Formats: sequence, structure tokens, C-alpha cells
Amino acid sequence: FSTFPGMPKWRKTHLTYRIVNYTKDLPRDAVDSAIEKALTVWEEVTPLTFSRIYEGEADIMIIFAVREHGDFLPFDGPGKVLAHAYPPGSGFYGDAHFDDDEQWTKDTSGINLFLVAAHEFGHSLGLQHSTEREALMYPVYDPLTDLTRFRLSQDDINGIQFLYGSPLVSPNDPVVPTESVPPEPGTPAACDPALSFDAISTLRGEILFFKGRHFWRKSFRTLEPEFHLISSFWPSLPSGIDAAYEVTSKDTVFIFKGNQFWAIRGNEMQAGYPRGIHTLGLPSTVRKIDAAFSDKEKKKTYFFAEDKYWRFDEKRQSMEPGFPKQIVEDFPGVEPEVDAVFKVFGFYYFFSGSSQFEFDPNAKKVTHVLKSNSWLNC
Amino acid sequence: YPLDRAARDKEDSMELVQQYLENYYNLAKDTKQFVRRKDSSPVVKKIQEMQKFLGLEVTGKLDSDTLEVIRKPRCGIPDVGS
Repeated sequence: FSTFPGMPKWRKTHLTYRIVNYTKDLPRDAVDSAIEKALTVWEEVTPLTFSRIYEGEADIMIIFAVREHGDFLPFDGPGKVLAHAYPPGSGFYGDAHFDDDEQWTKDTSGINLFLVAAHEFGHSLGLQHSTEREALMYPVYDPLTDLTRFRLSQDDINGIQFLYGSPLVSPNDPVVPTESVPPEPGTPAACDPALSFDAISTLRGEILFFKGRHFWRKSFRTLEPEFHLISSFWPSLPSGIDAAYEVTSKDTVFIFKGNQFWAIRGNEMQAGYPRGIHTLGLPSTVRKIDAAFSDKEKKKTYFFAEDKYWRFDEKRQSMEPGFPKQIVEDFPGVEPEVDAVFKVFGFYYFFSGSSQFEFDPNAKKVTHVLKSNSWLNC
Repeated sequence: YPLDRAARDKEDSMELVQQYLENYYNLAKDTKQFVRRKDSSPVVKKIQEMQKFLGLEVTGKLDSDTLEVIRKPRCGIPDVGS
């Protein structure tokens, strides 16, 4: 992904939009719903919310026009340029213009308005083009996009969350506290040198450190982590979990406790859970797992229990043969038992009590030993 | 002699690519750039930059894949620069 030079972004999370005029290619309500759906695509993966106004100056003014239309980028007739939009800012910045010499449609028999609008609103929010072909922000229109299964690519999500962070609270959920919980007696202290964790997972570019009934939420854009009750985001999740890991290709975090596991997307519990851990292919002798992480590049998920580990093939969706193996064999320097583990910046971070081991999977060695709470800005 | 068809197509492709590179890859607007120095390195470099960005084989030449992609409908915002 890329952002515009100077990285312009909105300094507020609530934005307004106005549909100034309409194309004659579609009924008005079809245009309204395509625009609304295109904004929802970005709303679902950021803290941003959008509301429509019908007069005056909105942050995102939406117009249909042909040829010369009052800015310095005249349209060019049917084909070639379909639309353009400007990065965040006042005046015409943030606005989205659609070439009405195109045939705008609800399907892909012409130019699909929803798809182009979702792309253009990526610009209105501060994203420039992506070099990834499957990304919405790739500059060339793909008429073969399967609209019934449209989803932002991980690159799109990484880009927009680089600018605005993740929702963790879906916009249509009841108001859920996002301010940190003040530390009460009995709650874990982030800078306690003896601090250990139950589980750690990445989530949409952030890192969640679970402990008892709480978790710290660490974003790379802020120094201070937030501190929350697990139940304030996921009421049906148990406390004192054993393990957690994110499968980014599914935009899902899996949470383990005892012989069960749950699936969450953002802060929404996925239906059909909890499931038994043995459905993953772990032997019945394993009563619970201690830690787990998923390696996006290798498309493998690692499960750690006592002094052993298993490896799950995310492509084949099955446990790999030849496991379990001894942790110390393949992760020399890491002390079993492992409390928690996650992968970021190409390193595996193992946590055991108040110690943290940074492991380089290429060099196959521990490169740093740190305090477990080093990520919490102590 | 009138341009034969192949030469005319080649001419059209040159103009199309020059326009594309000017619009989306910050190629300086110098109309003689192509005609006078069609293999000039600034243009070749820009073609390579465009091919790399769009995930094409980086040949620096106007091969059929490249011409096919630049004829596809797209967003009007540049791929590089402001």
C-alpha cells in the first residue's frame, strides 16, 4: 500500500459525505446504496464512521461529471479514466468525482459503481495506489471481481489501519468502552517486573497481551498501551485464556482455553464456536495448549504444549505428520514451558514467566532476551 | 509515403504510453520525447517503473502485456508522486 506524500489523513473519526448529483445510468436508490456500501467497506476496519448530509459542504463531496468539470483533471470520455478522488483535507480535498461518460451499473456488465466508489473513497481517506493486484487500491479496474465475495485485501487493511488503526469495536455494536480501564487493586500492573502473560496475539496490526480478566492493546502508533477487560470487547469469552493467535488471511483471531477454542473477527464472536481443540488434529493426550502463533508467510500455525510443539498446515487445514517435536530441538534457547508467543517483524517472540525470548527463525537462534513487559512502554 | 498500418499502430501505441506515463508516472511532458528519442533512457526507465508497479514483467519495452494493461479502464489518480 502507499499513502500520499506528506501522509494526509483526517484528524477526526466522524466524517460526512454528500451525493451532490446523480448519474442517469442508475436509479437514485441504487446510487445511494452503492455509495453507502462502499463507505461501509472502510468503516468496518477502522474507527471511522460516516454520515450523509444533503446540503452544504461535506468532507467527501460526491459528483458525477464529464470532461472538464471544474478541477484540473478533466475526464476523457468513455473508457480509460473512470473516476478520481482527492486525499483528505478541506475544500475539494476528500472529494470523489465519477466520469459520467462511463456506463455505471450495479453488476459488472458496465462499470460497477460500488467497486469504483470503494476504491475512490480509499483515496478520500488517504491511501494512494497499491502494487498488489488483488488489492482494492490497485489502480486498474478489474471487471472480473466477484462482487458476491468482495473483501478488502490484507494490504488494503494494513494501509488504512496504518493511517487510522483498527476498530476492535464494530460500528454497529452497542457503545463499548474503549478508554482504558483504571488499574484497580488486584488488576495486573503493566510494569511489574515479574509480570507474565496468559496469551498474546496480533490483531489487525496491533498486539493484544492477555492476563487474567484483562488485556493490554498495543498499537504501533501510540506509546501507551490501552488496558481493558476482556469482557468489554468479547463478553462470551472466558478469562484466564491459555493461547491466542491471528490468521491474517482470515482476519480472524483464535482464542484457546482448556480443550476448547473460539474465533473472533474484530470484536465479533464467530458462530459455530467454541470447538474442541482435538478437531484441529491434536492428540487426545493434549488437555490444553500453552501458546500458539501463525506464520503468515509460511502459512503454518504452531501449537505449544509443555515441552513439545505441533505444526498445522493452514493451506491443507490439517496437522502436519511427524509431530510433536521437542521445542528445544527447533527453537534452541527458548525455555519450555511457553506461556505465550507471537510473530512480528519476522521474529518469533516467546514468553516464559517474566522472560521474553526474541527468536530469529532464519538464524534459528535467540537474538535477544528481554523482560516480558518490554512492549508495554515500561 | 503514407504510414502503413503497422507503423501507424506503433505510433498510436507510443502516444498512448507517453500519455500514460505523463499522467501516472510523472514523465515530463515533452512531446518530442518519444519521437525524437524513442529509446531514450528516461522513457525506458519510466516504462520499467510502470511495469514494476503494475506487476508486469519489467522489460522496458512496449510488449503486448504492457499495452493491454494500459488500455484497461482505471482510476485517474497518479500511481506515484503527488
